Amino acid sequence: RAQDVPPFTEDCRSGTYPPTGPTFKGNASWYIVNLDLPPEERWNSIIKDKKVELFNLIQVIKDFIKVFDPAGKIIGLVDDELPLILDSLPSPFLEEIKGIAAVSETPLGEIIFYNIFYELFTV
Amino acid sequence: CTAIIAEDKTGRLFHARNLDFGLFLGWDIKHSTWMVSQSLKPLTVNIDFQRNNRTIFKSVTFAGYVGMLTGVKPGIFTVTMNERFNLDGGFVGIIEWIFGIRNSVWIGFLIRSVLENATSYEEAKNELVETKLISPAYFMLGGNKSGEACVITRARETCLDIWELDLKQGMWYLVETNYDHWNKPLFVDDRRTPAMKCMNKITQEKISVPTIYDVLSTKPVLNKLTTFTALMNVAEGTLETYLRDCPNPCVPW
Repeated sequence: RAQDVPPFTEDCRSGTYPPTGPTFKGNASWYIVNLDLPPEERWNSIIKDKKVELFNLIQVIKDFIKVFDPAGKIIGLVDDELPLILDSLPSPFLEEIKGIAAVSETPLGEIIFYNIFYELFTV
Repeated sequence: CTAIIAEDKTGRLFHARNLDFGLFLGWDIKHSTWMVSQSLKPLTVNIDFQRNNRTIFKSVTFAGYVGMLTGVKPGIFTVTMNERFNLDGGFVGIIEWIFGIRNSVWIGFLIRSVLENATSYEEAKNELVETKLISPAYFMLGGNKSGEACVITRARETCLDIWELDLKQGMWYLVETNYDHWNKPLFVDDRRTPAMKCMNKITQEKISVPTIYDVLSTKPVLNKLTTFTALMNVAEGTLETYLRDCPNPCVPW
């Protein structure tokens, strides 16, 4: 039972595969991205399926930012300025991001922010 | 994040990872979990990137995120990326980009370009070693031949270290978390030691996709930040991704 108390390092798990039980939340679904399509259209089917989930994630991030910035200045900056500043993102990524923003009906700045999130959090 | 590349006794290479993300980005008291980690799980998708109806590479990512952090080019190489936290971090690169210094590459975009265009393990390695980056990173790269695996420790502008698999010295696996391998991890965030302990217990004779999944299911390698576990076999070109949860009691990172 030492596995279940800090520092959680006494027991190595075994027999967990194929995944089942409380640590398994399901399989990731498969999609095809056709690189022969124009970049703006490549993610359409995925985004149509995941529109609500994408909206929910962006809302969680916006709610988190609002705790520190109740006036919403940061979100305003992301929505209005980020598309101008980062319009120089390389092709085909910027075109793909623009397509995703259009299909998800999300401000372009917020989709750009989501796509650079990993870089931002390396501090 | 925790990534493992291992070679079995027959020379087959396995590459697997836990993707951990969302630290300090809001704690959901009701569900006892990180809000962003929880919200990323339903966005996790496996993608088969095709050209002329042929698979170019396979990757697991989040819907709407066009860069890649994990992927397999069937029969050629596998790649994953872990965050490297540093004061000279991604925000510096982003500020440079905003002010017009644009000779660096966004990490997710680089990995996707490598998966799309590199035709060999060596070519992929060169790209990951030499390209200037927006933010520091650890790249784990596995090939399809015995001994072809390495961890590349990157600063934004330079490559700090390349840590290779060394079967002659008995080093049949590499484990990378979010710390330089030549330094000890932070004592409150040591996923490396338990992962290595479990790998040593399994031994090279018994290493396989199921036993690597066991390692990645052991706390604190599995923790509250773990969004998914991805398992890749380069020779077979397979990618399996499982969404994860870490019910209490579980370490928050």
